[in-house]
This record gives sequence, C-alpha cells and structure tokens, in this order.
Amino acid sequence: MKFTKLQISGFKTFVDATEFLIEPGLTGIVGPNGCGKSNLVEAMRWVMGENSFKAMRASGMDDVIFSGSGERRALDIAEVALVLDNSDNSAPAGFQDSPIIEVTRQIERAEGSTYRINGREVRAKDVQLLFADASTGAKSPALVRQGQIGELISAKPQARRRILEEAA
Amino acid sequence: MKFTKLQISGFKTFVDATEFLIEPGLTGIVGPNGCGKSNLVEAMRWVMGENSFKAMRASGMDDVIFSGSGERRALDIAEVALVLDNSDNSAPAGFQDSPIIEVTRQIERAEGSTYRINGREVRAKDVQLLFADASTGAKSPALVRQGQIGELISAKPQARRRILEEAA
Amino acid sequence: GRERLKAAFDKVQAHFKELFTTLFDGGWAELQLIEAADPLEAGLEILARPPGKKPQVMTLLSGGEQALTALSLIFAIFLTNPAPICVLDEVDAPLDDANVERFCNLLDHMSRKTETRFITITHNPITMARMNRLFGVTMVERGVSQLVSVNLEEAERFLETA
Amino acid sequence: GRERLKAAFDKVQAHFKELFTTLFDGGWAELQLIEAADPLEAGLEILARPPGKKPQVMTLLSGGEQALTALSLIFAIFLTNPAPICVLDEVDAPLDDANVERFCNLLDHMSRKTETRFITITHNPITMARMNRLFGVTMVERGVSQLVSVNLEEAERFLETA
Ligand SMILES: Nc1ncnc2c1ncn2[C@@H]1O[C@H](COP(=O)(O)OP(=O)(O)OP(=O)(O)O)[C@@H](O)[C@H]1O
Ligand SMILES: Nc1ncnc2c1ncn2[C@@H]1O[C@H](COP(=O)(O)OP(=O)(O)OP(=O)(O)O)[C@@H](O)[C@H]1O
Ligand SMILES: [Mg+2]
Ligand SMILES: [Mg+2]
Repeated sequence: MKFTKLQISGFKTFVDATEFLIEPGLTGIVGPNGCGKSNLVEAMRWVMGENSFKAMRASGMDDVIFSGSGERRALDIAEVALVLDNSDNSAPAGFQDSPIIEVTRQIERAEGSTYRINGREVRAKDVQLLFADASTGAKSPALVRQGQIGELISAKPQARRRILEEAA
Repeated sequence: MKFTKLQISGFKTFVDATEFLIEPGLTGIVGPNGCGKSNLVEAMRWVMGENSFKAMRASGMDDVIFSGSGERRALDIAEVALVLDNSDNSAPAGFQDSPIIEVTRQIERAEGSTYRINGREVRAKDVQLLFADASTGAKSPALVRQGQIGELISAKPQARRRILEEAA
Repeated sequence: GRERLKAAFDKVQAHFKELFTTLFDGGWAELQLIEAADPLEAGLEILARPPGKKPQVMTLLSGGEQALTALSLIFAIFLTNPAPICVLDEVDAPLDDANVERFCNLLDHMSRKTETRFITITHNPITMARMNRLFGVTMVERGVSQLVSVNLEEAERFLETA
Repeated sequence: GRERLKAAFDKVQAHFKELFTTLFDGGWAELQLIEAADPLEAGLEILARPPGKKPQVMTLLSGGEQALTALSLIFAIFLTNPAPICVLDEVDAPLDDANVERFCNLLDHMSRKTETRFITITHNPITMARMNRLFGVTMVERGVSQLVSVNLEEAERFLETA
C-alpha cells in the first residue's frame, strides 16, 4: 500500500483546496516560520485517525478548522483526503477489489468528525485499523513531530519503552 | 562591574588551562556538535555558584571534572576563575579597593568545592551574593541554556512566573 | 514583595509588547497573570497574535513563532534589569533567515543600549556574520576542547568539517 | 505479548547499535531494559559513547549528540517494521554540517533499502540539496498557506524572504 496524495481544504492555514502529491524517495518541504509546513503534515496524521487534539497542538479538535485571518472569515468545515495506491493488493482483507483507497475525514464545528473510506461512512476505529495493519497510522514512530526528538531525550525510561511497544 | 576573562582547567572537556577573553559587544562561539561550546559557558555559570548538578547536565557535581578520553586519564581536580573589572567601583561594599575581582571555584573529586575571591577563601553564598548584587549570577534570566527556550514555551504558567521573580 | 513583583510585571509587559512587535515586524502580544489574584501565587500566561493572524493559544503557533515569542519574554526581563553578561546558547536554531536577521538586529540594538557583553553560541552563518568577533571550539585531540580565535571564513570552514 | 516485546527489543537493539556507529562515524551505544525484570514493566535506558569519549549518561552529551542518538533509536524502530510513510519535521535543527550530511546519507540508504516515501521538513540548505524534490509553503496572503513545487534555487530564495 503506497501513499500517493493528500488533499486538504479548510484545515488550519490551508484554507483553499490544496493537493500534495507524495512521490517515491525523498521529498523536502521548505518555507519561512509559521507558513504552514507542520500544519501540512499534521493534516496527514489527522486523517489517519488522530483523536487527541493535544497531538494537533490544539485545545479542542475544532481548533483545526480555519479560524479566519486578516482578510478571510472563519470556516465551519475542514476536510482532508488521503489517497492510497493498493495495486499491490497489500491492504487488509475487504479492500482486495480496490486498487485505489481514499480515506476522508471531515470535521464540522461543534459537530465532530465523519470518516469515509471510498465514499462509505465508517468509524474512526476502522480507519485506525486500516493504517495499523499497514504498519503506519497517527501514532507511527516514523512520524516525528517538531520537538519530538527533544521529548524522547528527556523522556522518563518508562515513557521511552512505550515507543518500543509501538514497534512490536 | 564588567566580565573580562574566564580561565578553565580540568572542567569537562577543557582539560588543559584555557583562557577565554570576554570583550565588549557581541562574541560568537562556533564549532561542531560535541566539541565543548556549551561546556565553555557552563563553566561560567558554575564559578558563579551554581549548586545544582542537574543544571550542569550531570548526575553528581564530580561529573564536571574531566573524566578521561581516548588518550588521557581522568583528572581529580577542576578549577575555573572568572576575572571582573571593577574600575567603575560598582561592586558591592567590601570591594571598593579592588579594581580587579577574581572569583575562583575549585572542585576535588569526592571532596566538594572551594570558593575564593581575590585569593581569600569564602562560602558559596558570598559568591552568589556578589553576583546577585550585580544583577547576574548562575540563575540570571540572561543566561539562556541550550533547550531552555523550548522549556519556557512548554512550562506551566506557575513555573513561568518564577522567571519573572528572578527579575524583580 | 507583592508590589515589587507587580511593578516588575508592568515593566516587563511594556518591553515584551515592544519586543514582540519588533521581532515579528508587526502583530501583538500580551502577558497575563492568571489563576490567582495575588501576583505571588499567579501563573504567567502569554497571548500572542503574529501579524495577519488571529490571536491564538501559544500551542497553535509554529516552532519558530513560539521561539521568537519566548525570546521576546526573555529579553523583556533582561531589559528591565540589564545584566553585565548575557549568554545565548543556540537560541536561533528554529528561526528562518528573515527572523535570524531580526534577532541579530535586536542583539545589535541591545548591545548599543546597554553595557552588557553578549556571548552567542550558534551554528547559523547569518548570526556568525553579525558578531563583532568569533571563537571556534575544536577537538583536534578527541575528547579535549581547544579554544581559538577565528575570522568568518575560518568559522565557515569549521562548520564543514567534524 | 512479553515475548513479542523482547523479540522487538532485540531487533531494535541490533539496528540501533549499527545506526549509532554509522551516524557518529564510530563509537558505541546500547539500549537497556531497566527498573523491572518484566519487559512490559521495564524502562528503556540509552547508554552512548561517542567516538573518542568515555561512556556517559545521556544528559552529559551535547545537544547535537543527543539528537543523533535519539534519531538512531527512532530509525532503529522504523527499520524493524518499515512504514510506507515517514515524516521528519525539522529533526536536523541541532546538527552541524558534517552530521547533517551523515543524516542525509542515512535517508538515502533507507529510501533505497525500503519502499518507504520520506517527507522531510527543513530549514537546512544541505538537507534541501539532498532531497529528490522540493515543495515550498508560502503565505502570500497573510494567514493562508499555499503549496508550490520549487527547485533548489527557488527554495534558497524562499529562505531569504519572509
Ligand atoms: N485553525 C487555524 N486557523 C488559522 N490559522 C491557524 C490555525 N491553526 C494554526 N494556525 C496558524 O498556523 C501557524 C503555524 O503553522 P505551522 O506550525 O505549520 O508553521 P511552520 O511552517 O511549521 O513553521 P516553523 O518553521 O516555525 O515550524 C500559526 O501561525 C498559527 O497561528
Ligand atoms: N566530565 C567530563 N569529562 C569528559 N568529557 C565530558 C565531561 N562532561 C561532558 N563531557 C563531554 O562533553 C561533550 C559535550 O560538550 P558540549 O555540550 O559543550 O558540546 P557542544 O559544543 O555544545 O555541542 P552541540 O553543538 O551539539 O550543542 C560530550 O561529548 C560529553 O561526553
Ligand atoms: Mg513547524
Ligand atoms: Mg551545545
């Protein structure tokens, strides 16, 4: 299962529909402080079923919806879609006949999140399980947040062991 | 009271006697990872009376004594001297007739630290008070350790207020 | 005790607001005493609004924006009661080039306004270029530090080798 | 449960030791399960000895040395069970030029050895130059992000403006 595309609309500073093509090898993301680089990759973790708003640097999950800027007013809906290439048929059972798997998460202010896989509504848990079976997901050790290296260094030994459990 | 010179011998990776001239304006310190830049400025905080070994990134105050390297054996004594220019007579009472004030701290393995001001042995508290009166000292907010910016950002509001108290 | 802390808070607040707007080239920020009426018991909260953005809780700000906000607070405390020595250990690490330039402008300004001597540890070539002098720390012999005066060219070569 | 964690630990240990020695161009490191006999209750301790130095508790290591050691652990866990996607947000911030080059060599090596797609957020020009492609994020309109494909020259100009 390969990650091919991320589509973001209304998530944090990505107000207008944005498409991010994920290609093989090494992709670099650059730009000034505060321009949205971390927001971009947070959208990926979010659509994979991250249910802790603290992991989104927020104080409530509605905080991920664009809250307005100098010239634009706040939105009430944020949506992120992640497109996966399943042509090698490595996705879990139930997806054998889907060469493309599209996972979508939409949040509406004060209404909570809705998840869809290939257009069909599912629970958050189904999305989390799909990615867990593919050795990835919002809690994957391979997704290193800004400052997480420092946290690992100063973490208590018990907390560090839990990272090992993610790998087992 | 102006800081003019730091002399280090046996403190962490500064094995041989090293003299660091502190001149007016902006001084930059550069070099590869692990070469000793933070150790250099830690020596300054240490001689000003830092009594927490944790603030020295150590697990015991003896850890600041050079513990040996590939080719050299460990030392048993570390000494740091800080030379102050008091020609403007701004130092506390008791130093009026000293245009130069030299503060020294020496630690001997398993024996603890000895402090001297202009050659005369004093208590740690006397050294701490001298620097506190000059609006500086090991706990001065103007001494920003590596990673301390991150700590301030993630600090609880109560902990942040304490930094304010240092300034009052 | 209580009055002194309140007086210090007001001075720091004034410096903090000005430094934030200088470092961010705009925007607005404010310190708040929260959780208790008594300043000796209160917590220190920071509200910040970078230019062009809505005011937000600190956690939503970017890594670089948080660092710049924290530096504004640290220097605000410093200017309230300038120390003879100021040591900054790699505080420019999360900043982009434009913010590093503004940080260096601030150091210039403070070094001319106070008698303070500044020591800045950095890996950033822009910061190095703005210093009045440079010292390199090397380990020609493994595990043993040596201090040597360098110019900007030598410093940049330093960076390129282990 | 217990056997799986112990088996995972042994695999991670093997990768960790190798990665550390690669990233540090020498030296030695080791993971230890401490505080309890049962791996499900134990803590994970890290012992590290950079080349030419005596083995020391992690806290005495420099900022860059600690970051490189933590990266060795993260990548060791990754190699034990490679994910289809790996995102690294400014992990090269505390590294000097020589260490950034070694970090990029490792990314090259892992991207060829696994099917994983890597996304690296960075301010570092060396890292940018080693990527297969670059995207810039801008805020031409304040508070609104735009994503645009860039080449290395455009990326470096990016860094120089707010
Ligand atoms: N819901 C939201 N609506 C509008 N703006 C938001 C929202 N959430 C976060 N932001 C803004 O996004 C910005 C942070 O973006 P981000 O963390 O992606 O920056 P960055 O490019 O990673 O910067 P750095 O290089 O400093 O890490 C902040 O200025 C914050 O105010
Ligand atoms: N008592 C000691 N004896 C010998 N070596 C020591 C001692 N204490 C610390 N060290 C060594 O000093 C090194 C750390 O030095 P320091 O923190 O000054 O590096 P740095 O130049 O600031 O690097 P960075 O750029 O990564 O922050 C470590 O490698 C550590 O092993
Ligand atoms: Mg960021
Ligand atoms: Mg350091």
